[in-house]
Amino acid sequence: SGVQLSIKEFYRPD
Amino acid sequence: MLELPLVKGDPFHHVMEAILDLSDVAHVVCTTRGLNLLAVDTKHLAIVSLLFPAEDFKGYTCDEYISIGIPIRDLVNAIRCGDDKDTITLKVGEENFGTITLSFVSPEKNTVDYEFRLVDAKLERFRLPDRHFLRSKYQGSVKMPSVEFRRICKCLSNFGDEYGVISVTDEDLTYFAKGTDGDVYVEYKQQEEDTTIFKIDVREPVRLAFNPKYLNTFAKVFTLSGQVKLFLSKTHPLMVECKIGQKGRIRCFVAPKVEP
Repeated sequence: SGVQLSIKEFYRPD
Repeated sequence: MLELPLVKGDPFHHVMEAILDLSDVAHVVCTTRGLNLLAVDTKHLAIVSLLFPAEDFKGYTCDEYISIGIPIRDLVNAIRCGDDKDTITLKVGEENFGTITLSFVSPEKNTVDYEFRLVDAKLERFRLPDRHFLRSKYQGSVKMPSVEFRRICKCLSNFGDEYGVISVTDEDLTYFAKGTDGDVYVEYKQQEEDTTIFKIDVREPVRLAFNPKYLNTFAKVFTLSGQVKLFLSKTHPLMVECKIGQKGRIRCFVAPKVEP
């Protein structure tokens, strides 16, 4: 059912 | 000093209730201009962000930059204990640094105060894309009624809690979810005569796989507004937005799945 990516892979900590 | 007037069922409370089972802490930044709430789920699959300008918040008072981590469960439990008619105020003052106070005042002026410890939430704050980024990096957007969106999300999540797909072309929008015993497939056609309620705007067809559970969690928040707008990209998280009040908005970002 696909590999779940993390939100951390797209957005850097502010 | 910060004074945040709240009402049971208002957008702030609604967002907190929605993310209760996903996240422990909401990171809130307040300035003279307004409030910005951001919460990330514990598995780092979704982010919800609430922007509330001061002019939309009657009684909002903040005279400095305040960045705090609010324990979501404590806040929600306290609000649930209050009466619908109570006036609720969230206060952070210089004299009680490290804690927040939630005051409930009944119409008869009886008061209940809750005090709880702030949480360190520095690691839970992310730099989110702005409108320019969404316009340039996202291949398509869809505007639709929030009630309809919620109905679909519920349907997808009930059917298959692990794997869902949103596809959009300039002619239609389709939702798909894979269940253990079967699949569900929902299709919306762009109607030429009326684009005020449902409108597709795509530069090229987009297909995005995601976990329907997260979208369903946020979908109820979006019913605070009549319409939602979905932003779809082949390479970035799905973003859903609704407007609150005059200039406020709620956005949620759901990390995609890489299809097999």
